[in-house]
Amino acid sequence: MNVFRILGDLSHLLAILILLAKMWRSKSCAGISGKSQVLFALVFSTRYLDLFFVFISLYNLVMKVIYLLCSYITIYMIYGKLRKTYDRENDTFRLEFLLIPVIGLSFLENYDFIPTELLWTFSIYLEAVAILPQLFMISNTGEAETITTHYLFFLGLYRALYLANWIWRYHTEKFYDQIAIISGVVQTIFYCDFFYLYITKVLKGKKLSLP
Amino acid sequence: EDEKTIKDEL
Repeated sequence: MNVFRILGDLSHLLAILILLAKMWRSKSCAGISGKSQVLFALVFSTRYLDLFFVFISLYNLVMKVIYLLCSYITIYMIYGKLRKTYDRENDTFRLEFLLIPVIGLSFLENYDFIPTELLWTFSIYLEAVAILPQLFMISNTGEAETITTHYLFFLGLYRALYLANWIWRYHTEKFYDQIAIISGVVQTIFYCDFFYLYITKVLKGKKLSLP
Repeated sequence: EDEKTIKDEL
C-alpha cells in the first residue's frame, strides 16, 4: 500500500463524511442528487460482495463496511428522514441512460464471464459515471453550496490519487488493471471542469455559481 | 486467475 492509495481512500472517506455532516447539521439535503447517491450505493453493493467470500485485510474489510454503511445512511437521509428538503425537481437525470450502457459494457469488456466478476466490472464502470446526476443537478440550478463543493472536490481527488497509485504500482510491482485504470481516467476527467471552478472560485471564498 | 479475482483496492 502506497501513500497515494492511503490518501485516496482517506479522501473518499472524507467526502462521504462531509456529505453526511452537511445533512446532519443543516437538517437538509438540498442541492444533493439522490440519484447519484443511489448509484454510489449500487457501486459499493456490487463491488463489495467479496466481503462474503474473501478476507483481504482488516483495513480492507473495515473500509468496505464503513463505505457501505455511510452510503445507505445517506440514502436514508435523502429519501427518508430529510425527504421534505430533497430537491427532486432539479434531480432529473435519466438513470437508464447510464445504467443500460454500463450493464452492456460490463458484459462486453470484463476479465471473466462469471457473476461476481461481472458485478465487479459493472461497479467500476458505474462509479466512473455515478456523479453525472449530481453535476447535472448543479448545471440545472446553476449553483452549489460551498459544503457540497468540498464534497465533490474530495470525491474527485480520491480517483485522481488512485491514478497516481496505479502509476506507482505499475512501476514498483508491474501490477496493472486496465478496466480500473481506464474507468478511473474517465471518472477523473468528469471532475476536471469542476476542479477548475473549485480552485478559481471556491478556494477564493466565492460561492460556486455558473454563468 | 487469483490475481484477477482478489481485488485489494477499494
